[in-house]
Amino acid sequence: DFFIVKALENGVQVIGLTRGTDTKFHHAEKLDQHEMLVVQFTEHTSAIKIKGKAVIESSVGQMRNDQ
Amino acid sequence: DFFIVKALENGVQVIGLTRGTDTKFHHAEKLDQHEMLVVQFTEHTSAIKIKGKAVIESSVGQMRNDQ
Amino acid sequence: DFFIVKALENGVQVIGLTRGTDTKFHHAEKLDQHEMLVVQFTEHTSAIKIKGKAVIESSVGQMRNDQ
Amino acid sequence: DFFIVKALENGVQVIGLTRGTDTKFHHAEKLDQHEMLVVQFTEHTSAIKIKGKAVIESSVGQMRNDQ
Amino acid sequence: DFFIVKALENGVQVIGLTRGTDTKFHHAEKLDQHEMLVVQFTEHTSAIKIKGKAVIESSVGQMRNDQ
Amino acid sequence: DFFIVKALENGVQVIGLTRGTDTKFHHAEKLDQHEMLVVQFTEHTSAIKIKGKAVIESSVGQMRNDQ
Amino acid sequence: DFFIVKALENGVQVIGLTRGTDTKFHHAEKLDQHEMLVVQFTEHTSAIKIKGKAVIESSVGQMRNDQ
Amino acid sequence: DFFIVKALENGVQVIGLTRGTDTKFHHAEKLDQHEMLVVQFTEHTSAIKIKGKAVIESSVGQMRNDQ
Amino acid sequence: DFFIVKALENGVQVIGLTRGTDTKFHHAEKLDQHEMLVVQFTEHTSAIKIKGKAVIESSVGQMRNDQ
Amino acid sequence: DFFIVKALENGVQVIGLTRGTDTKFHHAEKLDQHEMLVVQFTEHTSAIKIKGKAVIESSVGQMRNDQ
Amino acid sequence: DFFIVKALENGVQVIGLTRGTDTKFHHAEKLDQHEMLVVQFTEHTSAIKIKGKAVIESSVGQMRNDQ
Ligand SMILES: N[C@@H](Cc1c[nH]c2ccccc12)C(=O)O
Ligand SMILES: N[C@@H](Cc1c[nH]c2ccccc12)C(=O)O
Ligand SMILES: N[C@@H](Cc1c[nH]c2ccccc12)C(=O)O
Ligand SMILES: N[C@@H](Cc1c[nH]c2ccccc12)C(=O)O
Ligand SMILES: N[C@@H](Cc1c[nH]c2ccccc12)C(=O)O
Ligand SMILES: N[C@@H](Cc1c[nH]c2ccccc12)C(=O)O
Ligand SMILES: N[C@@H](Cc1c[nH]c2ccccc12)C(=O)O
Ligand SMILES: N[C@@H](Cc1c[nH]c2ccccc12)C(=O)O
Ligand SMILES: N[C@@H](Cc1c[nH]c2ccccc12)C(=O)O
Ligand SMILES: N[C@@H](Cc1c[nH]c2ccccc12)C(=O)O
Ligand SMILES: N[C@@H](Cc1c[nH]c2ccccc12)C(=O)O
Repeated sequence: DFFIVKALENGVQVIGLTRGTDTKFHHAEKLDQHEMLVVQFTEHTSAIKIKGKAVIESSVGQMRNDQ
Repeated sequence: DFFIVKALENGVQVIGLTRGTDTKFHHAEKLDQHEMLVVQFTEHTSAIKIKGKAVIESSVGQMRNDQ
Repeated sequence: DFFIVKALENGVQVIGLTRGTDTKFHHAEKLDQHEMLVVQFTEHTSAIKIKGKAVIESSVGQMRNDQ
Repeated sequence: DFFIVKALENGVQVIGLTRGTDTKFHHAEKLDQHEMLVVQFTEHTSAIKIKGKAVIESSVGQMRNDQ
Repeated sequence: DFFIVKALENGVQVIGLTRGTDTKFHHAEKLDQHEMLVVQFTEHTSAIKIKGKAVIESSVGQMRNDQ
Repeated sequence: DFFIVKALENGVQVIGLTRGTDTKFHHAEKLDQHEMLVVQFTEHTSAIKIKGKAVIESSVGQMRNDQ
Repeated sequence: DFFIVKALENGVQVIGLTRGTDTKFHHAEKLDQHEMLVVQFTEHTSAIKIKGKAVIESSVGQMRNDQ
Repeated sequence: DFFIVKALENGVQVIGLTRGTDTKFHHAEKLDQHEMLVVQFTEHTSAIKIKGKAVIESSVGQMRNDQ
Repeated sequence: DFFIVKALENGVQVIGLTRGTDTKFHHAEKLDQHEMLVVQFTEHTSAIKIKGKAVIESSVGQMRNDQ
Repeated sequence: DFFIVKALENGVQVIGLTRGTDTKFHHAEKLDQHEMLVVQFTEHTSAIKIKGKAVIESSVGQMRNDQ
Repeated sequence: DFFIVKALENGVQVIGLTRGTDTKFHHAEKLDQHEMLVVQFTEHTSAIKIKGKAVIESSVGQMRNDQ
C-alpha cells in the first residue's frame, strides 16, 4: 500500500506515526509547493498525518483539503 | 487495509481501539480542520472510532457525517 | 475484512460476538449520532450486531435501517 | 467471507450450523426489526440458516424473502 | 466459496454430498418457503444437491428452477 | 472452482471422472428435471461429464445443450 | 484452470496430453452430440486436444470450430 | 497460464520450446484444420511457437495470422 | 507473465537476455512472417528484445512497430 | 509496486528515502527533460520524493505538478 | 512486474539501476528505432532509466516522451 502526496503550498508536512503500542511522530518530511512524495506503510509507520494544503492520490481515491 | 480521514472541523478525534479480548482506547489522534490522517488496521488496532465532523475515504466507499 | 458504521441517532450499539464454540457478547461500543466506527473481524470477533439507526458501508454494499 | 442480515420483522433468527461430519444448530441469534447482524463463516460455522423476513447483502448479491 | 439458497416452496432440501472416493448424502437441510440457507463447500462437502423450487445466488450467477 | 448444473429433463447424469494417471467414472449423480447440483473439482475429481439436457452456470459463463 | 467442451456432433474427442518431458495421449474422452465435459489441467494433463465439432467456453473466451 | 490454438488450415504446428539455459524444440503437436489445442506453460515448456494459419485465444487477447 | 509476438515480416528475432548480474543474449528465436511465438519470463530470461516488424500482445496492452 | 516518473524540465530529482527507524536520503537520480525513470519500492526505499516539474504515472493514478 | 519500451529513434537506452544500498548503472541496452524491449524488475534491477525518444507500455498506463 502506497499513496502520493503533492504539496499545494510551502511548508506541507507528511508525518510518520509509529507502529506498535505507542503512537508517536517518528519523522516529518517537509514539502515545498509542487513537490511530490510517494510513501508506503512500513514496519515502522502505520499511520501518516498530512498538515498543510495538499492532494492525496491513493487506491481508495483522491482526497484534497484546499477547497 | 487503510483509509483516509479528513477533518472538516477542529477537534476531530481518530481513536484506536485495542485488538484482543479487551476493547479499550489506546490512542486518540486529534486533527485540526483540513488535516488528513491515513491509518491502517494493525496488530494493536482492530477498530477505529471517529468523533467530530469528518470525511472517510476507503476501499468500501466514502462516508461523511457533516450532512 | 472491515466495514464502517455511522450512527444516525444517539445510543447506537456495535456489539462484538465471540468467535468459537460459544457465541456471547464481548463488547458493545456505544455511538452518539454522527459518530463513525470502522471495525474488523478478528481473532475474537466473528459476528457483529448493530442496534439502533445506522448506516453500514462495506465491500458487499451499503445497508441502512432508517427507512 | 461475510454477509449482512437485516431483520424486516421481529423474531428473525440467524442460525449457525456446525462445521464437520455432523450438521447441527449451535447458535441462534434473534433479531428485532431493523437490527443488523454481520456474520462470517468460521471454524465452527459452515452453513447459516435465516428464518423470518430479512434481507441478506453479500458478495454474491442481495437476497430478500419479503416479496 | 459459498452460495445462498432461498426456498420458493415448503419442503425444499439442500443436501450435502460427501467429499472423497465415495459420494453419499451426509445431511439434508429442509427449508420451508422463504427460508434462506447460506452454505459453504467444506472438508466434508464437495457437492450439494437442491431438490424442490428454489433460487440459488452465487458468484457464478443466479439459478432458479421455478420457471 | 465450482459450477452449477440444472437438469432440464429427467435422467440427467453428472459424472465424476477420476484424477490421476487413469481416467474412469467414479460416480454418476442422477438428476430429475429442475433439480440442481452444485459441484466442485476435488482431489478425486478432475473432469466432469454431463449427459442429458442441462444448463451449466460457471465462472467461464453459461453453457446449455437444449437448443 | 478449467474449461467446458460441448460436442456439436457425435464422436468428438477430448484428448489429454501428458505433462512432463514426453508429450503423449493418455486419455481420449468421447462425447456424443450435446454432451458436455468440464475439464481441468492436472498433474498428469498439461495440454488438451479437441477433435470434431465443438464449442469451448473458458476464462479466455469462447472458441468454436463449426463455422 | 493457458491459451487455446485453433488451426485454420491443415498442418499447423504447436511447438514446445524447452525451459532452462538451452532453448530447443521438445515437441511439435500437429493440428488439422478446425482442431483445437489448449496448452499450458509448464516445468518443461516456457515458450511456444505456432507455425501455419491459426487463431490464438488467451488472457492477453486474440491473435490471428490469417489476415 | 507471458506475451505473444507475431512476426509481420520474415527474419524477426525474439531475443532472450539473461537474468542476473550480467545481461547477455542467450537465445534468438527467428520468426518468419505470420509465425507466432508465446513467451514467458523465466529463471533464465528477465528481458526480451524484439528486432524486426512485429506485434506484441500482452497484459499491458498491444504494441506494434510497423506504423 | 512501481511507478513511472517523466521529467518535464531539466534537473528533476527522484530521491529515495531510507526504510527503517531513520528516514534519510540515500540516492538522488537526476533526470533531464523527457527522461523517464521507472522505480520500485524496495528493501531500502520506502518513500520517494520528486523535486522539479514531472509527471508520475502509477496504479493509483496520474499526478503532475506543472499546472 | 514488466513493461514494454519501444524506441522511437535510434540510440535509445534502457538502463538498469542496481537494487540495494547503492544505486549504480549495471547495464544499458541500446535500441534502434522501432526495436522493442520487454523488461522485468529483478533481483538486480529495482529502477530503470530510459534516455531518448520512446514509448513505455505498462500496467500503470502508457508514457511517451516524444510530444
Ligand atoms: N501505533 C498504532 C498507530 C495506529 C495505526 N492505526 C491507528 C488508528 C487509530 C489510532 C492509532 C493508530 C498502531 O500501530 O496500531
Ligand atoms: N478487541 C476487539 C475489537 C473489535 C474489533 N471488531 C469489533 C467489533 C465489535 C466490537 C469490538 C470489536 C477485537 O479485537 O475483536
Ligand atoms: N461463535 C460463532 C459466531 C458466529 C459466526 N458466524 C455465525 C453465524 C451464525 C451464528 C453464529 C455465528 C463462530 O465463531 O462460529
Ligand atoms: N457440517 C457440514 C455443514 C454443511 C456445509 N455445507 C453444507 C451443504 C449441505 C449440507 C450441509 C452442509 C459441513 O461442514 O460440511
Ligand atoms: N466424492 C466426490 C463428490 C464430487 C465432487 N464433485 C463431483 C462431480 C461429479 C461427481 C461427484 C463429485 C469428490 O469429492 O470428488
Ligand atoms: N485423469 C485425468 C482426467 C483429466 C483431467 N483433465 C483431462 C483432459 C483430458 C482428458 C482427461 C483429463 C487427469 O487427472 O489428468
Ligand atoms: N509434455 C509437455 C506438454 C505441453 C504443454 N504445453 C505444451 C506446448 C507445446 C507442446 C507441448 C506442450 C509439457 O508438460 O510441457
Ligand atoms: N529456455 C528459455 C526459453 C525462453 C523463455 N522465454 C524466452 C524469451 C526469449 C528467448 C527464449 C525464451 C528460458 O526458459 O528462459
Ligand atoms: N540481467 C538483468 C536483465 C534486466 C532485467 N531488467 C532490466 C532492465 C534494464 C537493464 C537490464 C535488465 C537482470 O536480471 O536484472
Ligand atoms: N523510514 C520510514 C520512511 C517512511 C515510509 N513511509 C513514511 C511516511 C511518513 C514518514 C516517513 C515514512 C519507514 O520506513 O517507515
Ligand atoms: N538501490 C535502490 C534503487 C532504487 C529503487 N527505487 C528507488 C527510488 C529512488 C531512488 C533509488 C531507488 C534500491 O534498491 O532501493
